[in-house]
Amino acid sequence: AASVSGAVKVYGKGNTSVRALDGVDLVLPRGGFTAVMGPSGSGKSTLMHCMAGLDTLTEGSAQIGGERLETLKDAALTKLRRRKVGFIFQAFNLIQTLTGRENIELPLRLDGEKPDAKWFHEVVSRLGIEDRLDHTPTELSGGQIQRVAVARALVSRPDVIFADEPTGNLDTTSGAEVLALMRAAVDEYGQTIVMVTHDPNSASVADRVLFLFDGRIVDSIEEPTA
Amino acid sequence: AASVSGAVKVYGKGNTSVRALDGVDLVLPRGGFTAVMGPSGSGKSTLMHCMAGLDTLTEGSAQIGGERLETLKDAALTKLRRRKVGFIFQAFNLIQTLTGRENIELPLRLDGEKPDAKWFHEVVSRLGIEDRLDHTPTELSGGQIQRVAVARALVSRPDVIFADEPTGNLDTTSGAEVLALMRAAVDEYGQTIVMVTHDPNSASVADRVLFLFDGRIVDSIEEPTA
Ligand SMILES: Nc1ncnc2c1ncn2[C@@H]1O[C@H](COP(=O)(O)OP(=O)(O)OP(=O)(O)O)[C@@H](O)[C@H]1O
Ligand SMILES: Nc1ncnc2c1ncn2[C@@H]1O[C@H](COP(=O)(O)OP(=O)(O)OP(=O)(O)O)[C@@H](O)[C@H]1O
Ligand SMILES: [Mg+2]
Ligand SMILES: [Mg+2]
Repeated sequence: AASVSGAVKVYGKGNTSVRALDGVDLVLPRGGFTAVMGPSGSGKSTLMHCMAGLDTLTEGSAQIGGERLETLKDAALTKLRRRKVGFIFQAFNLIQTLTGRENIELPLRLDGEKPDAKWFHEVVSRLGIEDRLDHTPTELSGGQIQRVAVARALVSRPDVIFADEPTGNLDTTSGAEVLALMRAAVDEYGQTIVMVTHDPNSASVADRVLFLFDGRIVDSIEEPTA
Repeated sequence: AASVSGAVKVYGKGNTSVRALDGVDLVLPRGGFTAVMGPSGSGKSTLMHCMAGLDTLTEGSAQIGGERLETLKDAALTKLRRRKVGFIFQAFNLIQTLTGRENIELPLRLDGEKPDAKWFHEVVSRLGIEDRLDHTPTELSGGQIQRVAVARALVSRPDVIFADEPTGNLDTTSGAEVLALMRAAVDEYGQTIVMVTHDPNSASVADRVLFLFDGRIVDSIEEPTA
């Protein structure tokens, strides 16, 4: 569903440059749930952004649905992302002037589509945010904002979901509901998910866990138990 | 060191109003380390902001160092906060155009003071961010940004530190270092800390844990074990 090959990402130039990705090969199998763990600064967000086409690699190639991202022009890349990719950002990145509902529906509406009403309702009620949807992010708690960001990535049912620490601001109950919804997206709808997390309990919900260190994958576990 | 009495906070008006705090009495003893846990949306950030004088209560009173915050004019309140309070925000709130170092030193420089060089160095090296200090937040990872926010609250050695989920974006190792530094601030320098956290392991580092639910304190544990 998505993959990178020989991925290198260097930020900056000269002696302040940072080699955030140092040669990563990774295939996300269709319908699989992969977790990525690693120390702060090890390149996890960089990997997510480059695989999702939100940033460009310095060397190597990234593919989504068989298309090599570096060959696409801006408009084609934007359209591919909007149709095939859902992204839950570490810093949420909601639009401050739109309500929760408008933020969630935005990707679909930009494509001229409407959300599946039944799935929309299931997602927001399981996430416990249905009575806060008419508020803008400034009127929401940190965990409510995070759950709106999760809903935005789930509701359009994209082929691939990149989740960058989707439970960092949530209590155990809300966090478990996010993980259960993501597991359902994989098991029932065949979506592909890759999730960055610092929490071993969250990682154990995935089919496999990859460990990133200094921009390289250094270990992996299949069928993890926490 | 800080306290609230009969604290009520209502956002909005009419039938969309939210009673975020519903009568909270809380005394933070000088030199104590208090953790606050509770579901997403239960009022934790609201309690932190009102106790730190960053927001006003609808009913009730908040005090820092014996001064009632609602009696202070803006300038006096700002000065009290800058001198006595350190705040680690759930959304970090760093200044995007300043480097990590400038962000950390800002509270002291606004008071015409300089940081204690030895303590500054101890804090940033224990937090593992010393080689990223000349970068702005846009060039830092999520966990590095969070650690700069932690350093900003610790370096000026304020009387009271309010920490709103200070480890949410950190791996276990970095998170443990943040908690160890906060424990040192309490045990060695007699500072007072109140920390919101969703993680029971983090909460067990505190002297006591309070549980917030629907804007009320519903339970508390002394000397917690995870
Ligand atoms: N400006 C506002 N206007 C309206 N409602 C608000 C506003 N700010 C917060 N709220 C609401 O007040 C309630 C408490 O918010 P608060 O941020 O204190 O929760 P919290 O316990 O910190 O949650 P989290 O764990 O998700 O960070 C939430 O339901 C939130 O939506
Ligand atoms: N625009 C940039 N310019 C320079 N360096 C950058 C930039 N963005 C990220 N970096 C650096 O690249 C490294 C990897 O960053 P990345 O955000 O991928 O880490 P991460 O694994 O997601 O960390 P965290 O767990 O803290 O979120 C970090 O050292 C970071 O400071
Ligand atoms: Mg990151
Ligand atoms: Mg909060």
